[in-house]
Amino acid sequence: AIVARGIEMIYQSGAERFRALKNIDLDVKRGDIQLLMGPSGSGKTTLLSILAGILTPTAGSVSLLGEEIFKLSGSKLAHFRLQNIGFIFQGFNLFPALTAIENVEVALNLKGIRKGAARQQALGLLDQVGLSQQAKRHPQDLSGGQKQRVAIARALAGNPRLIMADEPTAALDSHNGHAVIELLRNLAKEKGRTVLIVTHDPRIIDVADSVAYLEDGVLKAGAHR
Amino acid sequence: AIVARGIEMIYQSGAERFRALKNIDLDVKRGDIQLLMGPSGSGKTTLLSILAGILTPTAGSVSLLGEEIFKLSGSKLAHFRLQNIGFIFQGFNLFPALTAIENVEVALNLKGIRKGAARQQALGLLDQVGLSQQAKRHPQDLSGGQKQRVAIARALAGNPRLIMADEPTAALDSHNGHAVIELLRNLAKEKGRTVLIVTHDPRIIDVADSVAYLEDGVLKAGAHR
Ligand SMILES: Nc1ncnc2c1ncn2[C@@H]1O[C@H](COP(=O)(O)OP(=O)(O)OP(=O)(O)O)[C@@H](O)[C@H]1O
Ligand SMILES: Nc1ncnc2c1ncn2[C@@H]1O[C@H](COP(=O)(O)OP(=O)(O)OP(=O)(O)O)[C@@H](O)[C@H]1O
Ligand SMILES: [Mg+2]
Ligand SMILES: [Mg+2]
Repeated sequence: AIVARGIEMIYQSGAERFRALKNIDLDVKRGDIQLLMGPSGSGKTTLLSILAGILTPTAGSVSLLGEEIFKLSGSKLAHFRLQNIGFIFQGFNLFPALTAIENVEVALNLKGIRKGAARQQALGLLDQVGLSQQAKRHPQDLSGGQKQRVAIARALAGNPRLIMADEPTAALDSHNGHAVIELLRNLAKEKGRTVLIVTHDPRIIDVADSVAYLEDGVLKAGAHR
Repeated sequence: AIVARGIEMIYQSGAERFRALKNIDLDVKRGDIQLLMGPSGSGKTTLLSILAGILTPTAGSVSLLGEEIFKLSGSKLAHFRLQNIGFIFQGFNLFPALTAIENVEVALNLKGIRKGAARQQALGLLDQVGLSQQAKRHPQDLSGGQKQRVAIARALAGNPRLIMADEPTAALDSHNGHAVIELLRNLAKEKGRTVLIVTHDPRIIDVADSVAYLEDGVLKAGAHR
């Protein structure tokens, strides 16, 4: 479902030229849970953003569900991402002016699900991450782990076929962390979604089909399990 | 060094009245490493913010280094915090308009350390968290774990006697996480600082003198080790 070839990323800021990703190839089969691990600063967020079409690589190609995403026009790519990818950001990126439930409802609205149906599905998603009591809170009135869980609920809205998560359990304790891992495992194994997870959390290794390691922008595949 | 008695925190937002902390007592001896663990939403950030004087409790008292902090005037409290507390925020709270090194230098300036001395100390602190190569970057051009490490360096600036850290290893991999834990351990055991750490990270338990658990706003002390 995900095929990346020859990915290069060079960040240019002023005189500085930093090669963050070096000639990366990656294959993820449909319905698999693929982990991406590695030291802080190794390029995981950069790679995930490129695989999700959020960031354009300096070189290389990415094919998602058979579609060469960087050959699409800007608006076609935006539409493709909306329809097919649920992205969980490392920094959550919630809309501060909206409540928890509105944050999820907006994602549903963008997929054509509205009003009563949107409200119901949003409540269901918040319930899955243990946040039904916090539906009307704004992000500033939520704990770190609660914000992370709203971001997870929002990414899962509308059942995207590809889920890309950047450290989805970083702010979570043992119980909530396990609940999220189980949620992601179920989406892949019972519902056939393809799940790509960047993580430092060794607990997630147990549910992975494959683990790859990034170090200084170079990808080494762990053994396919 | 830290004595908290009868801490209550009630958040009021509109009609909602939420009791986040319930009659909390805590004692932390000087030079100890105290851990505060518990589920997402249990009140850890709230309690830490109160212990640091950043948030005023609905009831109760906090004494730091013998000083009753909520009896101080606003400016005296601000001055006391500046002189004595290094705080690492769960969301890092870096100044986006400043570079990594400037973020640390500003903290030193506020303590009367300037120019050459500030630059040198800032570089030393960044080096301790493995970021000497990233000194001139702005926060938006840093990875999640790099931002966390700048926040740590900044909190340690000027050698504060109390260090309060809200999930300081959440965004860090194994190697960097261990380096930070060792840094904090050394500050307590070799340099006599008092270190209070909110964490979900079980690796930190090994260096702790005491572990307390928060659940739904109620504190239970773990055994003093
Ligand atoms: N401004 C606020 N208004 C209302 N409720 C709040 C506010 N800030 C925090 N809360 C609630 O208080 C409780 C404790 O929040 P806190 O941020 O202290 O939790 P935490 O233990 O740090 O969680 P995490 O591990 O997820 O960071 C949570 O249920 C949270 O939703
Ligand atoms: N806009 C940018 N300009 C320059 N360098 C950048 C920029 N964004 C990221 N980098 C650098 O690229 C490298 C990879 O960053 P990335 O955010 O992908 O790391 P990461 O593996 O996700 O780290 P972490 O585990 O800390 O989140 C880092 O060294 C980072 O400093
Ligand atoms: Mg990252
Ligand atoms: Mg918190």
